Amino acid sequence: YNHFPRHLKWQNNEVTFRIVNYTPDLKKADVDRAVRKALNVWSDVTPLIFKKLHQGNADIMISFGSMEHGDHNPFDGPNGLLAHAYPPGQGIGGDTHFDEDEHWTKDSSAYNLFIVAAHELGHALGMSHSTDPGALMYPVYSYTTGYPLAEDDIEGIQALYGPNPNPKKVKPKPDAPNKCDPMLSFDAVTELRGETIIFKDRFYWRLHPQMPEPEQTMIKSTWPSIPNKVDAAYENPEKDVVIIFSGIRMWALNGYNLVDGYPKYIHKLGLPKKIRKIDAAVYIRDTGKTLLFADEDYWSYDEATGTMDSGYPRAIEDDFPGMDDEIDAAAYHYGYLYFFHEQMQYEYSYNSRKVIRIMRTNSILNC
Amino acid sequence: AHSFAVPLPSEDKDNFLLAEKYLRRFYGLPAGLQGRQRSAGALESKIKEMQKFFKLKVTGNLDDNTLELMKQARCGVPDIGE
Repeated sequence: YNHFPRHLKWQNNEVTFRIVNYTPDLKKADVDRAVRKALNVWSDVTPLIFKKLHQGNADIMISFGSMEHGDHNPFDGPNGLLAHAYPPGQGIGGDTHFDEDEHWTKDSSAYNLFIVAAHELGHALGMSHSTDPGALMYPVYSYTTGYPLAEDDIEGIQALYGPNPNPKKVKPKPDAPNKCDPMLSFDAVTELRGETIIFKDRFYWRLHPQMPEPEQTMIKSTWPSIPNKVDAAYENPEKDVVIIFSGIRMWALNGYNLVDGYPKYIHKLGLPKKIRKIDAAVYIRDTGKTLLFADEDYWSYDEATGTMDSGYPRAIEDDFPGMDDEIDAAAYHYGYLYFFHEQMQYEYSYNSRKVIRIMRTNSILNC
Repeated sequence: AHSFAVPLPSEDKDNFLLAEKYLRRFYGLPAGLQGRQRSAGALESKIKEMQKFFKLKVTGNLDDNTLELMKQARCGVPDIGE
């Protein structure tokens, strides 16, 4: 987290706010509710109390405006800049402006007013931008569901105002995983149109062959309709589809888009009902089979016929000598299977039927 | 080091203008042209600052990752500086 220079903050814990005008995109009551909910996000974890004024000058004046809207800090039409706010202080200090050229919504179909308001009011209280992609105070917009603050945000605002003397029960989001954490394990690995996607918690890293530095993004900012937690994933390049597994459901993605008819139950693949979660999935390009791993067993699914091969499940350690432990994620490249388990990854040669190399899981992330 | 002697193809020019505007607004890149060599150095160091902030690979170049991030919807408050 960051604060503004000189840790600007309100000297009084009672802060006034006023909604000066409204966007036609939402009912007045919806705007009121979004702003109040956004303020409560911060008051739940600090001693701050927000008092609404209906006229006159409040500490935080909230308004909607387009392009040049009176503060010589113009907006830019649709997209791009969504809103801005000023750090605590007299006059324009604390004032919060929303770009009226955006489409404001209560859901994920456009820019969610509650999420943007919670971020901007963080500025109005003294928070600057965070470098943590999972933090509410991260500068780039992303739609998220559930409790909006990350531990990073709470640490930052409490460094300014202290904790709420009567703390509410809140469940902050864990901060973004550090790719070079020696204890890092993966949730799932898949290819996607030539890139490698690595899922961990509510984030994913995107590895591009020509771009050695992986880019970390929130799952929901790219695929709002899939869960925050991915158990397994694989790409069927012939169909240009990535299958995402979470619990007993699976989603099919075609690039950024969700394929119609999903989610489906994983049992449609022919898995027994007792299987409630898949640990790893990998498509073997040379055989056209997808291997699905759960606990100590695995299944083989024939993509061409859309059926599960007979004779499964089989024990992983029987068919993959050297792999006698559960698998978190799996990938396949040019005749080599890569099994990821906790902090280690095992390079397994299909031809010689043995593990030929063991590396750290996050060596794939240049650590 | 960048050389601007060769005219940029139009897409590059658009990207360059986008980056200049972005870095001026969010990273305090000085406005105006202060001589070609110095502005190239200032631009590169601001690109590095932005790449460091977003935990991208710090190259000082307008690579795809950097440009893609600059095009994302975001808050209008600067990331650094007064």
